[in-house]
Amino acid sequence: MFFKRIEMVGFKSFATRTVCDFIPGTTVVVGPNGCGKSNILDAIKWVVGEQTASQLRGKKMQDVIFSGSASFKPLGVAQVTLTIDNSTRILPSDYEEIQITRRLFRSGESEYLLNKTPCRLRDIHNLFLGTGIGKSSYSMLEQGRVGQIIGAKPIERRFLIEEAA
Amino acid sequence: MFFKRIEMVGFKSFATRTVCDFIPGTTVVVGPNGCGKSNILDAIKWVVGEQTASQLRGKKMQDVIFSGSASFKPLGVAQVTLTIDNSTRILPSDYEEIQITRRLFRSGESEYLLNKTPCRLRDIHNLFLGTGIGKSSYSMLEQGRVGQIIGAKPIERRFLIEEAA
Amino acid sequence: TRKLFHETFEAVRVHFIEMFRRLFNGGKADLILEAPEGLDPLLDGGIEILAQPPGKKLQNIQLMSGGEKALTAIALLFALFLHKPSPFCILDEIDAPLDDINVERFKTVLREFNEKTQFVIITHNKLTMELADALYGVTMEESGVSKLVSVRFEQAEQMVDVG
Amino acid sequence: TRKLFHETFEAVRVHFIEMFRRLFNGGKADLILEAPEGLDPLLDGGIEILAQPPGKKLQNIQLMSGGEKALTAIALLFALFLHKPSPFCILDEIDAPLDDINVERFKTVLREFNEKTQFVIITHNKLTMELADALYGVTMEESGVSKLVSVRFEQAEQMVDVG
Ligand SMILES: Nc1ncnc2c1ncn2[C@@H]1O[C@H](COP(=O)(O)OP(=O)(O)OP(=O)(O)O)[C@@H](O)[C@H]1O
Ligand SMILES: Nc1ncnc2c1ncn2[C@@H]1O[C@H](COP(=O)(O)OP(=O)(O)OP(=O)(O)O)[C@@H](O)[C@H]1O
Ligand SMILES: [Mg+2]
Ligand SMILES: [Mg+2]
Repeated sequence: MFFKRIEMVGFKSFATRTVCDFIPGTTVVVGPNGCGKSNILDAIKWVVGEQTASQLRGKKMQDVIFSGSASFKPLGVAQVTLTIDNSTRILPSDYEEIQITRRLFRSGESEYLLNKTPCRLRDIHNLFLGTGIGKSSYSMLEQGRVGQIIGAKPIERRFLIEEAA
Repeated sequence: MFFKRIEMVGFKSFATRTVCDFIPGTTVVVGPNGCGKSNILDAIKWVVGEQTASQLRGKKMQDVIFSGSASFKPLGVAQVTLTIDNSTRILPSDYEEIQITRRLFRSGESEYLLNKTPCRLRDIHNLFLGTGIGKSSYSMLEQGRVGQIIGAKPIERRFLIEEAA
Repeated sequence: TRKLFHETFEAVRVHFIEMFRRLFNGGKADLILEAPEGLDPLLDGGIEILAQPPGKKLQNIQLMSGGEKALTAIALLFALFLHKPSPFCILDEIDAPLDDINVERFKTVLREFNEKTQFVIITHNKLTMELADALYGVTMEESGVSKLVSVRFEQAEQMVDVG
Repeated sequence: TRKLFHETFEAVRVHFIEMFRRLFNGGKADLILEAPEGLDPLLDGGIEILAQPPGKKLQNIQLMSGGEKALTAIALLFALFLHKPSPFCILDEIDAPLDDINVERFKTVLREFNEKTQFVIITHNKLTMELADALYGVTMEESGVSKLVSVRFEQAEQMVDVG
């Protein structure tokens, strides 16, 4: 098992604190159109360091903060915490369990925590180097990615090989 | 009722002569991946005068000619005939029933027939002017068209309004 | 011509607002003509889509889900169709990203269109299949050659996905 | 670096050829590195995909059907994954264009991966749901706020499409 659980509060449509526990095997997520399934994928991409708003379907990064609904007011901060099982030392850290937290305020101010200690985004990126996580090219296939590949120009597909190298 | 039937021979995967009768109401077409459903749509677009090979998923127009398979040799010509009920005079013609035939040879040579009389492609285009047929923008929605609209740049969507004008 | 574009745009816009409301069973949407500084929107403007599904806030349409985007695009295509109906219309798997509830709303709208328009619908979806007055199955047994057969509803159910 | 790109490309190519054969239950495919005249393919080449489903002739991939294109892209993505497996993988509705037969082949391949990799699969497809060791349902009752619940297989069947 690698990811133990993800906790989201104020992230996109997950306004209230939501915990999603993972298991060693296969987890399937179902639900009607627009209920929030792809937003979970976005939360995972975001907490491991995605820096491009359009990769999360946004125009600016603040688009990931819960912006309100018919019955809820907007929130001022988005926070996602990912808890990782590092017992097999896949990640370059001595911790058995690693917790990453990312926070974004409406002002644009960001905070990052590694095991509850403030760190920089770069530290989170470095943690995942070489694991295929973070660089989302084929361990995190968002909706529509498959269609993109055939339609892509040959030179655009080159990036896939470079990523796997 | 408008379209009575379409007949295809040598068109894409419809190597052998195939007749598809239409009805006044709703016809539903089903079948597994790759069996030829979208090819029927291509045949309709082609016989009413589509001139852009890429609109039919091809690189050159000869790509619509049956190119052979594991058990069949390639054919040298593609032909599609569309029979139209013109009893309500939707089309500018005195005929009760109109038949359009389009033929393409491997050489690139084309033939067009209107009620069995040779004509030019332009005559077929003129027949459908103002009906919303032929200009395929929203009476013939190919696979993937819906996804294109949201992803399109605002200036690209302008074309939809111009087409409907 | 400038005037024709304006009339067409306004007519389609009204249909789009109505179509969106019906397909989403609520919410609101709009079409906006926008041109960069100094240019005439009617001549050079692009078409912005505003969409707010029921219960949600108005946001950039890219934030919508896959199914919501598809349904919004369908609302626009149907709006164009309402403005300038064609006697024949063929739809190729446009129901693919929609869940069952949205497919049923899509079908309800389609049933009104098909009084004046002859439809051909290609689908993998059992619910959409129920719209059929006639049903064709396409097969390709190994040989790379397509075969078209008239099928009854029960036969077609075998050919359409369970999943 | 030139050598690293070459090794990676060759390894992925071999996996792709194998993956395509398994997902299509036959046929053949290849990856080709092509560069315009005078340029070095290893430094500036683009990646051409050749794909020939069983029983069919080799043609330009754009002529393939929607489902065939998706399955080919999945073969390539799985090939990249085989070359450099990740401990965690999340797939968002990649089974959408596939018919039931292709979904089952896709599932068979996925079952081999999930021995070493933790998977999260988002789907509307009943057959894909059968892969679940654990099942989550996401709902949004009117309020625009998502709620996540653990569900049993029978409950999830209600939330997944019939069509
Ligand atoms: N910052 C935000 N605040 C509130 N709601 C948001 C925010 N960002 C996105 N949403 C909402 O989340 C919804 C999209 O969720 P998501 O893409 O996860 O749906 P989905 O379950 O994947 O649906 P589908 O099956 O159609 O793909 C949209 O309705 C969107 O309005
Ligand atoms: N000129 C041709 N000669 C022979 N076969 C062709 C030709 N052009 C296309 N085909 C074949 O037709 C098949 C595609 O058919 P089509 O796109 O109609 O499938 P489909 O039934 O719509 O499938 P899906 O459900 O996946 O969209 C491809 O396998 C392609 O190889
Ligand atoms: Mg989604
Ligand atoms: Mg198709």
